[in-house]
Amino acid sequence: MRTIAILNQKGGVGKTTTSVNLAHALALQGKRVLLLDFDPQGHLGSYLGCEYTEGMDQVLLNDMPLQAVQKLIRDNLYLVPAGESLGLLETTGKGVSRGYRLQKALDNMQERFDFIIIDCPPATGLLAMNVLLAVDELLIPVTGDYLALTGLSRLMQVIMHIETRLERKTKKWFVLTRFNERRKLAREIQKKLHDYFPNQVLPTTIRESVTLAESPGFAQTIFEYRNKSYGADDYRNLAINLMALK
Amino acid sequence: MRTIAILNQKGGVGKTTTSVNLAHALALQGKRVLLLDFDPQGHLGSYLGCEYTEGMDQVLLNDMPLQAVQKLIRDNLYLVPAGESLGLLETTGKGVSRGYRLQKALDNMQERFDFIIIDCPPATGLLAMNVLLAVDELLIPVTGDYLALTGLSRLMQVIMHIETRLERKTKKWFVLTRFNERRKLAREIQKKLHDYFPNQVLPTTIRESVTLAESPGFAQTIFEYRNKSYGADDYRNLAINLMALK
Ligand SMILES: Nc1ncnc2c1ncn2[C@@H]1O[C@H](COP(=O)(O)OP(=O)(O)OP(=O)(O)O)[C@@H](O)[C@H]1O
Ligand SMILES: Nc1ncnc2c1ncn2[C@@H]1O[C@H](COP(=O)(O)OP(=O)(O)OP(=O)(O)O)[C@@H](O)[C@H]1O
Ligand SMILES: [Mg+2]
Ligand SMILES: [Mg+2]
Repeated sequence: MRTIAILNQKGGVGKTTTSVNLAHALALQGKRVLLLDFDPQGHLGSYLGCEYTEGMDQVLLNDMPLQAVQKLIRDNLYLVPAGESLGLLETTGKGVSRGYRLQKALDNMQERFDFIIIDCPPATGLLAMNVLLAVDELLIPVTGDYLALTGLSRLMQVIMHIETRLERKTKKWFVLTRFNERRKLAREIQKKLHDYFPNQVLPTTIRESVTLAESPGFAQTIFEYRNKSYGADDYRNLAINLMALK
Repeated sequence: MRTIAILNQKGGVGKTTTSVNLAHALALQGKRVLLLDFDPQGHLGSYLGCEYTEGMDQVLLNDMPLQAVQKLIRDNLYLVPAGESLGLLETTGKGVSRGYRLQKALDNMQERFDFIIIDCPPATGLLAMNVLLAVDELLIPVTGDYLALTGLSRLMQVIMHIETRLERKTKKWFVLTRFNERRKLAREIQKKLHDYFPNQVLPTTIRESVTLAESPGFAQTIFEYRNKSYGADDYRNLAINLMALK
């Protein structure tokens, strides 16, 4: 079972868009996939028109089993929505174990999945900590602009700090998102990413494509909304990249 | 003295880009402007190449006066960087007064400014609360896509809830950002925004323009980097809109 966090504390880099469409691409390939919404703002739920008052919040705050809150949303694809109280974890989480609640929930899972994909919030607080301590892989979306780089260097510092102190080690992948190939800046950022993280930048680049921005308006993934589009091709190829690695 | 928060808990909508370039546009018009970085990720500091270990964190956590941490960064323009401990406010802030620390710091300010512009983080926690309880105006950047709308409706609920409970009332302005006029989706979002908030959507739309993404790479505002550009025109006009209102 592969557990992958879609993580970047920089806002608007395509975490939610990647979580939804990567998860569905894997499910369409016959993999059994569980999507977890770890963002109190619940955009994953908004994207798919699947919003519930109870979900990840009950799992982390009240030890509810994942199985009790997961919703079948597509063939082979389950979603645990954020729930309305997920933001409380940051303020009510107490004690040393509060960083390990997701790990505990995953250990107690009865069901098997091929992939667990976790949509993270634009922050590096207790929710992100829970994810870092429970997953084996990070997929870090990076946009082709300067502030993305400064955000990335900060993110890597935070991850290294947590992994060193708590003796964790995750495999890290990077994917360029919202990519505009015609911009010199985007190509420069792409080159830098390859220089800093050789062999960790996934070959597929997710291009900026309005269909990806439109599909949530219909509560559809890109494959349902426009299966013959750059957005669909890119996320399909990203899924293939990920299945081939590791 | 006008106090304006650049607020939206949705990530990557141009809060930081707007804070920097609006503040500089006002300063270039001869206004005396103070920029406050309220984002623990400190992107304002990264943007302008002005990063310090102490700043807003010391003001909010240890009652340091704003004047002690403000840096003169351009003619008529001062910046209080986030400082490295700003994230601690969320976890260490205690007691009823913890929501009013910014208000207290502003009340104790000796200096006069024409405008105080506050760059907010992509979250609605204690930092955003402090800002909401201290400012008179909100400028809410909105991008032309569907998830921006769901984020906006959530934001308005949070603001209304806080303002009702704590008897506050701010003036709210909206500005479309990263706008691609050729996209039908963007024009639909623009129309919806005008329908929901008549007379509150600023006439200037900030267009998507690569120069705005490039200028932080040179630690320059758009006016220094490319004064004859759509980005510069749009932020100059946005400043003129704001000066004319209220
Ligand atoms: N490749 C793309 N092409 C066009 N639009 C995109 C693309 N990827 C994402 N978007 C749009 O950009 C906006 C930001 O994307 P998204 O919400 O997925 O990012 P995020 O990192 O999850 O944001 P947040 O930090 O707020 O959680 C959304 O409106 C989305 O529809
Ligand atoms: N009008 C624009 N045209 C082109 N690029 C833009 C524009 N506005 C912002 N950007 C770029 O988009 C990215 C996100 O913008 P910015 O960081 O200002 O948003 P934000 O709301 O402050 O994000 P966060 O939620 O992470 O604080 C940045 O890389 C920025 O350079
Ligand atoms: Mg998201
Ligand atoms: Mg910002």
